[in-house]
Amino acid sequence: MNIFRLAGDVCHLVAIIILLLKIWRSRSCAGISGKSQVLFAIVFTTRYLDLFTVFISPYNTIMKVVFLALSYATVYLIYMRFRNTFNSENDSFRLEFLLVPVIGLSFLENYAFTPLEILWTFSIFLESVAIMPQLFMITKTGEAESITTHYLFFLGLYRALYIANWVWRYHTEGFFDQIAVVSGVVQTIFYIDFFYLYVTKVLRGRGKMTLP
Amino acid sequence: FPLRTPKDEL
Repeated sequence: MNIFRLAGDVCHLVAIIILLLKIWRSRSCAGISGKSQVLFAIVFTTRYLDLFTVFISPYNTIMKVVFLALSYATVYLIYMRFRNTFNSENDSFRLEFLLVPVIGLSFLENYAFTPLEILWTFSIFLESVAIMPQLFMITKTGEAESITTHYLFFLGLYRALYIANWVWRYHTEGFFDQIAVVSGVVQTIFYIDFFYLYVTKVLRGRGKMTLP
Repeated sequence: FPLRTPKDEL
């Protein structure tokens, strides 16, 4: 464990909690893409299947349980508890455009052709595109509440910190996970234009982010 | 590239 990965995990947790609290306190999921949240729940489910078979550390196990619980709680709030506030017509991204290539690629490019390994690879590739429905919704509605942009900021920052973690681990312990690194770089690249908007619009105290 | 260690990352 290194500071970059710990900071990344904390950012990830903060992002998930920001979103969950926003939905719970505003009792509304307007402006939130339920599809992205479903994809994140699938990412955690397919990645943490070894939750009961592999024990790395108490931290690792606890964080996996927390991420699974919070992501399913978020999906529950969107599609069950506050479903009357869910504007599905804005959440119109075609998930098959993401799932088909990701499933195909995880069968082609993986470390071992075993169910667990393919599901892990699927979760890595899926995570890199899981935010697309949310970013698509923001471009479609042309705006995002500032709390939603803070959620996206921390979510994007977490994988950027993981890249720093991979650089650090490569130089200190020769660790290199090609699939995770390539997918993590792609994932972070998707956030770059958002980061620019976030810094220029939201941090300048504009409150709501309105796209040009 | 050096082989990857078991999945110890979240």
